[in-house]
Amino acid sequence: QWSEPRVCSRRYLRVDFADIGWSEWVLAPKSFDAYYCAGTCGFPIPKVARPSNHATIQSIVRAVGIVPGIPEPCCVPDKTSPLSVLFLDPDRNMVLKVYPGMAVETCAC
Amino acid sequence: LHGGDAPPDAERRVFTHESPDPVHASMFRLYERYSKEPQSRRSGNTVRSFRAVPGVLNGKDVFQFNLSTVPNSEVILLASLHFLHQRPRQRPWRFRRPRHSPGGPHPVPVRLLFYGSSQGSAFGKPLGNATVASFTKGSWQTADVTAAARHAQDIKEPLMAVEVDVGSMAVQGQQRSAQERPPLTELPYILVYADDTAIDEPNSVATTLQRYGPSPAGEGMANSASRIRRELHLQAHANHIPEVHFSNLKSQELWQNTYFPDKTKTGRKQLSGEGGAKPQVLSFDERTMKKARRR
Repeated sequence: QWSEPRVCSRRYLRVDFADIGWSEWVLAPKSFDAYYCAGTCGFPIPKVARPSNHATIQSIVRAVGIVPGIPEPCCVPDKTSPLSVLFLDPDRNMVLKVYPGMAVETCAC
Repeated sequence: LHGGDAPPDAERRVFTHESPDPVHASMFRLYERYSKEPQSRRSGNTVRSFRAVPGVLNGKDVFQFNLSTVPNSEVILLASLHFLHQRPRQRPWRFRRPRHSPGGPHPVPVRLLFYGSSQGSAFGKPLGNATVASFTKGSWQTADVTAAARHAQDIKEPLMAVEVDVGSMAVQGQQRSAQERPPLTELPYILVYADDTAIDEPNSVATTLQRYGPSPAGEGMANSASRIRRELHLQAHANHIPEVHFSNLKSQELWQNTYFPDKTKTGRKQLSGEGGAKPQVLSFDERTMKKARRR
């Protein structure tokens, strides 16, 4: 089923800080739901893929094939949410930071 | 990383951190609050904690705070000093606000004096002062030290010393002898609430959280081994040849190219110098090329 093209959508991804080697200094959270965007933005792009007007135009131009080398629009995060991270700085002081754009809320073409 | 198409399950790790260390407890409480309302920026996007180190300045006992980790991009919104005053000797200390009773402790005003103490001289540069009007013995007190912290940042003074002037009274730790250090859980601490203007820049999470890459060469071998242990284990079960070295090299190169461009450039230049210059593009002899074309 993975070989079949699927329309651009949000997929589940949990990131564990231990897996990327940050668990030594990241105290909380240990893991978080980051999600990711994947799928095709082929012509015609369905509304569910929330295409921008530009993506729609690019998709048509590609389908028509007049201009060579125009790729399919990309499937990218449209809305993201921040994440609070509690960690130790190099001096071993506890620091809390709210990082923007850490988890995908919605995807779009 | 656990990819897949499954819906997010409800399983989340919940932190019920009840540490006797007041800094830990405060920071975990703040973490929980900020996690509930991450969009709220009233208190900024950054909170830093600094634990005091007892010291002597101008011949007086002081508490020193190393604020050097606060970068210029962080605009200090608020800074608070938390300190414990004179533990009641009869009762065991507990990290809890005491109940005020008519026969209980009496409020005593306290004066806090702030100095910059990194100039190397015996006398610190004055950074300001504050008075805590209502002061109760045996409990954690909070004082607003925003002005002093901002002043220290403005004049690039990384070390701030705080002298607690309570006249005949003494703050926990100062009443002890010089040799007797107060326990970690009784040391004062500062919380600095700031708005990091650089946090919206690309890669801000890596700038602060990426320390030395997933597999640094020549250091932290134990760490890198622990990071790849699970992968190795799975491969052993699946009877696959482990590609640990390859993936490590690949990821290391990726990290280094992204976050440590200067170091690697020099390192590579040296390497290529030692091993002889190698072309950027792979080249094959004519016979191999012909074979490939035929195929």
